[in-house]
Amino acid sequence: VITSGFNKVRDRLQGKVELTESNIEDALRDIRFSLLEADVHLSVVKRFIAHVQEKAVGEVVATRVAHKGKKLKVSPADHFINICYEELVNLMGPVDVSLRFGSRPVAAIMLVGLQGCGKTTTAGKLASYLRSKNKKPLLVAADIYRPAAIEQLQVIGSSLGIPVYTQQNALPPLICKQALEHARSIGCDVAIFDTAGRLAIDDALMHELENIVAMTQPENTLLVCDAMIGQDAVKTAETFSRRLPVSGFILTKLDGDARGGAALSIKEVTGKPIKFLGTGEALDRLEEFRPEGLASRILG
Amino acid sequence: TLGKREISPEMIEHLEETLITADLGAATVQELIDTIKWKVARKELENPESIQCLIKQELFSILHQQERPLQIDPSCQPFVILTVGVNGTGKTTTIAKLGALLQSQGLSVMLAAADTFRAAAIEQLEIWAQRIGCAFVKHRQGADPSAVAFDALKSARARHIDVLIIDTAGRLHTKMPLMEEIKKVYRILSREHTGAPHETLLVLDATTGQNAISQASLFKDAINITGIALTKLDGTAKGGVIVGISRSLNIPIRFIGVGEKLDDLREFHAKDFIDALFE
Ligand SMILES: Nc1nc2c(ncn2[C@@H]2O[C@H](COP(=O)(O)OP(=O)(O)OP(=O)(O)O)[C@@H](O)[C@H]2O)c(=O)[nH]1
Ligand SMILES: Nc1nc2c(ncn2[C@@H]2O[C@H](COP(=O)(O)OP(=O)(O)OP(=O)(O)O)[C@@H](O)[C@H]2O)c(=O)[nH]1
Ligand SMILES: [Mg+2]
Ligand SMILES: [Mg+2]
Repeated sequence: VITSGFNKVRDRLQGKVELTESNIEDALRDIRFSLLEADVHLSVVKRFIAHVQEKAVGEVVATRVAHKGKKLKVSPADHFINICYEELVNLMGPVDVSLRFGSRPVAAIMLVGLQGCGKTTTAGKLASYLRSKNKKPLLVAADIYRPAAIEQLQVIGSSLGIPVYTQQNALPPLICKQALEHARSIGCDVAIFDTAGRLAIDDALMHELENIVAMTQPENTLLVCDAMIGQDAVKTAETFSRRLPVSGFILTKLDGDARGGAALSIKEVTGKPIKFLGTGEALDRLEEFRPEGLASRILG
Repeated sequence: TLGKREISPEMIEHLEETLITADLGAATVQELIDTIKWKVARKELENPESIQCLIKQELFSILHQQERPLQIDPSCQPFVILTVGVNGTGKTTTIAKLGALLQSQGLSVMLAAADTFRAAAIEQLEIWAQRIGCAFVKHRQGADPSAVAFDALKSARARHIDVLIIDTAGRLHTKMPLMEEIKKVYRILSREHTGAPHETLLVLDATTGQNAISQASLFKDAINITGIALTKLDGTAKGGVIVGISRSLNIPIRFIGVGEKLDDLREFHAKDFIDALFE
């Protein structure tokens, strides 16, 4: 499944002496199919195909002029696949895995996203990552709804030896605000807010996030997305980044066989960078984003 | 243009857009459109109404077959439901909802916390069991899930429980050791109790794209999946992957999840589901 897209294009362009408009069109149909099967959003696929077509056809014309019908050194199939691959890498870049720490004593990172995408686990991973970068993180339990959510974060914090801030009888905006003060008092310099999963269309819960932002002005708001998300990635990413100052994304569960097309869609549609990839349940399974691996996975 | 026994490219494109963005998948959408074109060409349609109507009928013929509600047989003492699926799809919450529903129908329910791996998974299910007021079995964190299942079965039998629902850890279908673990739970149950598990429920997240097909097929290969619960349909995702899954795997869709509360569980109705695809 992962390699079928590329192989199909290779077979189709096999033995062709040069790329022509017509065999490019056929190859693009295969690529379109492969990208849709990889969960890239339809609108993004259409733009990608149009862009690649323009580029590939443009090169065909330029090549004809330059080589006057002589054979190309690279096979047409490889050349075409390379154009697609480069275009995909370009679309997912430029790489920016930086986090803003600002000038306050305690910087804040707010994690948001749909239910079950991996926020709480990722909060732990981020804390571990930040500590490896000589930061002193504080985990903040801002999900007061899900049964045992606070406990889950506490177990994670304790397994890492990282403090967890919790507060009874308070709503998430106040919890996060007071967490920043608490962080300062115990010598931490970055606070990670683990918020409850929510639908982008849940106005009350989206408003809660807006209130957290109003109260704490987080330097970083990261939208956590499950790599297996389908076409809904665009609607969700758009809504979250319209209502909140989303500064980047974290794509989780890449240790499975989901192609991860959402990565392309959300980057394209919001312009915000993918910062990290979650590659397992263990708390050390967080990597800084690199487009190359994901590009070949999406293209298939 | 249908009067001319052919469909305009604009109609096709619009239809493709609706179905693809509903996560039906490029292959399934292509097959559906080819079927409609063929039927229109063969004049199989007496009164070709809108193309949308034709597609809805085609989808109904696929999904209607999966409208097979879960039938609990309390004489099994207990009727065992094993719940499985990848990480974060809503297994634990769905079990709570199902337990509450069955209890409201007068059945005695026991929930078993066989996710002994994830942080606070046992506590999460325990809170739900307390809220519902049903029986609950757990071991310590890190215990063998098969041991929990075995223990729960023994306890359910002793207490004359009608329905035992077993929660398991989220697992990616591509992870061999984890799939071996769930196969072992399945084996232990079937060895210890005739007919168990009577239902093996795969919980799928409606926001999932084409990977759901891989999930369903690999879980089905590993253990005998007898039902699907499709969660998070209260969001903007349409869950269209279920069409491809229906066609290739023919697994009944027992429930849909429409929220995070105990009563946010519905039976699957093909017609409502299909109408929602086009909204
Ligand atoms: N395989 C794998 N599992 C992951 C990854 N990240 C998180 N998980 C698992 O996904 C499931 C959900 O993770 P959580 O951290 O509880 O997700 P959440 O977004 O906090 O969920 P809510 O708070 O309910 O919205 C758990 O079983 C995690 O162990 C990952 O990168 N790979
Ligand atoms: N909106 C919505 N949220 C749901 C639904 N079902 C479950 N959830 C939420 O999804 C998140 C994950 O649910 P869990 O029940 O913990 O999922 P799980 O499959 O047991 O997760 P793991 O055990 O970590 O694999 C929680 O925040 C639930 O409240 C649903 O139908 N709609
Ligand atoms: Mg959480
Ligand atoms: Mg669970």
